[in-house]
Amino acid sequence: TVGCVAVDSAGNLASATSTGGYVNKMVGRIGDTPVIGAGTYANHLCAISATGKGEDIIRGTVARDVAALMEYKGLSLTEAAAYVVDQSVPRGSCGLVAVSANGEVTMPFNTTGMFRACASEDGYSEIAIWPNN
Amino acid sequence: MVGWAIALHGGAGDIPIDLPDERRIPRESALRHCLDLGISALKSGKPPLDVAELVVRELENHPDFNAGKGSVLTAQGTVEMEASIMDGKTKRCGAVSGLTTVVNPISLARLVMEKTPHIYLAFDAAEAFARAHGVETVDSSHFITPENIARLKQAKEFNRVQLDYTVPSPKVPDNCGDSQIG
Repeated sequence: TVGCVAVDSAGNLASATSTGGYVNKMVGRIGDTPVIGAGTYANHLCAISATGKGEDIIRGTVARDVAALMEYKGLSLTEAAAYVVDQSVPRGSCGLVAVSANGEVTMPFNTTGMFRACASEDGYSEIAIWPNN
Repeated sequence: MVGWAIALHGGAGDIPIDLPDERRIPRESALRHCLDLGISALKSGKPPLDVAELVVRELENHPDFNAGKGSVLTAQGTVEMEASIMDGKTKRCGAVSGLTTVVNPISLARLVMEKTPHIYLAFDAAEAFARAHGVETVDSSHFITPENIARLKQAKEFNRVQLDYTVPSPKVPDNCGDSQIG
């Protein structure tokens, strides 16, 4: 699975995700990627693209839950995304990338690794696969 | 006024810490290339929707990631790709599933968003929609790479459905016959 989220200097947000699914999946199986609110979501607060075990991500409504925690509980993007990855899906099943309308970036995952990269206008940039590398 | 920001991923899973350089370096290079592409687009004033689509198209065209050209194979050795896109300001969105010939599924998802009153098209109807709108298509053999044939063979040997980058292991199959490892 691949994905990208972006926010411009005016706070406009967008999310995109694309995948081939699982190796050896049943023909006709649909995963989380095209299910809006599961693998992909964006509103006026944030944009999220998720990757991992599609069925777990659909059950956890992962992308929408990040936005909902910001909208209804006032969590920051980092707090909301960390909560969902830690609490809403089984370990080893999910990662996501997300940006907020104010330019915050987060890329949590509970798998061994996630191919990921980010950058922001303040000069921060990261390209990584495993935690803390 | 806030600052721009961008993040992208190429999939998650049980990626071995000792991933060989010949598998790690091309993926890191691709991530860097796609990140630079997105940064340039944002700096030039492109809307985030265009930036997200642009970057995902680039990732789809890279054979080392599980999307587009690098899509993994179904149990029957075919490809069934899916994609979605969403604009935060308007909440407009588009999604596609079951694609077998579309080179860049993410752009078809955007066309669903922009050219139909609907959100989600799938399988034969999505393919027909792609042709009706002149979207680039190829023979589905374009997507079937030797590496993905080998991955399917390995997954079948272990009777497992396999998450991105996860190495299959000889575990006892689940009763559902459609199990996962991660």
